[in-house]
Amino acid sequence: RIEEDKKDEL
Amino acid sequence: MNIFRLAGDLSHLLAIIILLLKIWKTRSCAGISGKSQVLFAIVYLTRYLDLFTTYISLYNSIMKIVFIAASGATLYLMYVKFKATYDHNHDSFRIEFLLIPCVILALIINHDFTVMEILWTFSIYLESVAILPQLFLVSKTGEAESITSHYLFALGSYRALYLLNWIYRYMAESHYDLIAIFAGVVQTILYCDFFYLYITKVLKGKKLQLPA
Repeated sequence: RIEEDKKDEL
Repeated sequence: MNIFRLAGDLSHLLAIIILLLKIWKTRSCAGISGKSQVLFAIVYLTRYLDLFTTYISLYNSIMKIVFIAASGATLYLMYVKFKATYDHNHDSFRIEFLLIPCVILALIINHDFTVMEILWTFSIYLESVAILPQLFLVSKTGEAESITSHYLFALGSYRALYLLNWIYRYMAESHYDLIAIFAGVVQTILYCDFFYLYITKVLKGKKLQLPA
């Protein structure tokens, strides 16, 4: 879960 | 997206625009560390590789393109167009002492041993120390133009706002990323000394003079 939504930050 | 992260991204964008305007308007990159700008370009290139593989949002894609383009433009202005005004002898920080430890740390402490993840982790670690050559340059010259200190204030504020964003996301979405948080804390701490000088001096109209 952390993996994919981590990448939504710049 | 939350207000802290939006404010942080806008502060980051403002910093990059202030820097570009300063160099373009004064036609000089005196007082600016080209080495820090090289490190920032590496940070963006290694972090935003997913620009072509995963689409998150229009905002996300546009900001990534703007950051990469602006950092490229800054390097062009510093190392090509206004090369004569680049302060070689004061901008002498050995960036290999930053790059190598960040590579090693990214290989040791990461979430996942894949190329994209290692590059992202390296980029996070590098960004936390990328400002050191610039702070080193300011300490060597003993002062900074007020426009440069506004640039540094906006740049330092961006990651400080991200810390608030991570607190908010932990409380609201129970999402957190210890690597990003740890590096963000280190990055913000590096600015504390500068924040103190900025608030006590520059905001009172004085020039940013470091105590000799």
